[in-house]
Amino acid sequence: AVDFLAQEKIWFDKTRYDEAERRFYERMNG
Amino acid sequence: MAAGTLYTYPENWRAFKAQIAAQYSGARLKVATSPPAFTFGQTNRTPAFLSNFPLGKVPAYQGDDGFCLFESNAIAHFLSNDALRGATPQAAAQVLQWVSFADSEIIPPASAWVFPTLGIMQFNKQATEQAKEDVKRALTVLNQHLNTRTFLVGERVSLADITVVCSMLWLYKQNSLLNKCQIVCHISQFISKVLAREKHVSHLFCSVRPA
Amino acid sequence: MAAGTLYTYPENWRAFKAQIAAQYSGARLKVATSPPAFTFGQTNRTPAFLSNFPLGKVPAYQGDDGFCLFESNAIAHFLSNDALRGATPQAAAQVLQWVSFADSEIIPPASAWVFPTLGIMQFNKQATEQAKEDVKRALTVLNQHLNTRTFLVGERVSLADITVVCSMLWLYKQNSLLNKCQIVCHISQFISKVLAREKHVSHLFCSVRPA
Repeated sequence: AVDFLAQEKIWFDKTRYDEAERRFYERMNG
Repeated sequence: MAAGTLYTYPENWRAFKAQIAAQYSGARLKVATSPPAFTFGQTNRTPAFLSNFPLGKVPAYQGDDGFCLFESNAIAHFLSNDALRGATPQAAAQVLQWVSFADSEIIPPASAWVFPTLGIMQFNKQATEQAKEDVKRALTVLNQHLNTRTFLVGERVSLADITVVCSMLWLYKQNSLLNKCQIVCHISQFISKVLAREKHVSHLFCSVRPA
Repeated sequence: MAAGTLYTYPENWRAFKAQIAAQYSGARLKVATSPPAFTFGQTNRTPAFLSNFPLGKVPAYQGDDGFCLFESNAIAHFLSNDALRGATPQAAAQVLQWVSFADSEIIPPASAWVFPTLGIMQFNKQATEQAKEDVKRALTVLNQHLNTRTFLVGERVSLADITVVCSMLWLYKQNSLLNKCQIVCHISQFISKVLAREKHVSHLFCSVRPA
């Protein structure tokens, strides 16, 4: 199962992207 | 028919899914994007907001009857009608298929490609090259599916089309990125058809020129 | 009632969503995980497979009538019944809310935390610490919601519960990770209730001991 799991596509960085997006739009909205 | 308020910051592609769905279905939706109704970064951190929307994220929806929802796909679904959701079990499943496709195959690489160009994140050459390839692959699948179809599911606009179009908004805003992607015209025609039938929301995409 | 074949590799938590939904709804589901029916890495790269499932991903579903679906949420939805999907528009939207929550708030950080412990990814201390925090935050929201409820939506098991439980499978397999997470018992009790009612699939989780 682990070998198969290794081939899964997961967005590991999603939280980092969400955080960057949040900060960007908070700045844009003053 | 649903009626309520959508809390979001302006020009939020996730909120657009819900807004467009509401326009198609006739749901009465007020959109709160600015003071005093809503200030992103402040209102969504208040105890009152967090008691209804524990993640503090937007878009967030509150019905006039007090019913609360977070997660943009759920909100868009709620504000839709049966035609948008898929009128048969098969159509409804196909709608969810393409919604998931947008979330898992378009959004991650599109974000990785676009965020550095918007100054949201730092540029990384390897990550950008990989993202471009992943976007191309996803759009190739989409384009192929649209080769013999006008819409993604059935013969009319559905939540699948709305979600996929909104997920590509950043790509289209950064026009030159899509030109580099060599998108076949099926996708551009598809976007025009999805947006053309709903005059009320076309202004949301006024800054987008399909490649 | 749906009837068809689910193509997947063994012990695929995404496939479990569909399998458990089928068990609850009574849909007739054959599961193809091994030769000659299906060999992951080979069968899903053949032209025949790709013509039905263009992404080549699993799980992939083909009905006995030829109807094809990819994306695990769509397959699980199709194999469900109205009770699992949410019998009212509000319940259906809440089900989608928690399905999206699992996909966007649990899976990314849970995977980032678990994969290095399985030797799938290189260990990075900072990334792991961040992932732990993100998992804690998500599970705190979940736990709080379950403080006054038995199930996530309404009074009975739904696709929301099935999806959230499956998304936490690897966290629970790596038992000690959840103990370190100091999960309050609401979530453990919740998992037991979701899995207890369906005897047919309990063997899928036989290696999991809730914290």
